[in-house]
Amino acid sequence: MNIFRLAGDLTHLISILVLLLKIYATKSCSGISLKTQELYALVFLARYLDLFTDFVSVYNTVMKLVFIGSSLAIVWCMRMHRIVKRSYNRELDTFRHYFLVAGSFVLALVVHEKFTLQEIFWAFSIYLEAVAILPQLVLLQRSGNVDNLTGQYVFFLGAYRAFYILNWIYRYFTEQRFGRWISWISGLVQTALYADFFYYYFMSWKNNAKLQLPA
Amino acid sequence: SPKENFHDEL
Repeated sequence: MNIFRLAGDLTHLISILVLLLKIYATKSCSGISLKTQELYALVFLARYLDLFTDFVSVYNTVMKLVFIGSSLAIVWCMRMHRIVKRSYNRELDTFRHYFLVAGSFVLALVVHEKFTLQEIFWAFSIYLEAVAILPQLVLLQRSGNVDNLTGQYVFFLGAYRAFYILNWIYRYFTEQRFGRWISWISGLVQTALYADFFYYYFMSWKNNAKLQLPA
Repeated sequence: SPKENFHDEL
């Protein structure tokens, strides 16, 4: 485990904690896209099928269970929790996320490393993760104002994949191994989708102003 | 092999 990989995992974990904190502390999920949360739950369920077949380390197993558990818990809260669900911006969260699921699945059927159930679901999860933030970004753009915790959540979620890319570069030079093309391309796409958000995030931070996304 | 594929990543 190198420092970039660790930073990636930690920012990912922090993003989830920030989101849970926001929902728990404010009893509100305003500004959060249920569509994106559902996509993430699907991403983790599809990717971590290997929980049943491979053991890597206690760290990996715990992290996988945390990602699956927290994403399902957030979806449950936004759909079922008596108070939290009232604040859901249903009318702004209209992205047709099923198209992302269908598109990622078709792509995984065409572009994968091996034609096995696990490999196809793995590739599907990588493609879907790359675009899973889109409903969230659209929701933020439509609502204009972004509350503090929601802004931090999206920032850490975006930073995580950028750290993974640095980790792949580091591993390429230190282990002479390239990893997978599918991860590299998808990771670059995923990070690029945040470029606009990162720009406004840093500007608001620099100017000590509230984060606002232009319509 | 799985190792070659960075199977230790999340």
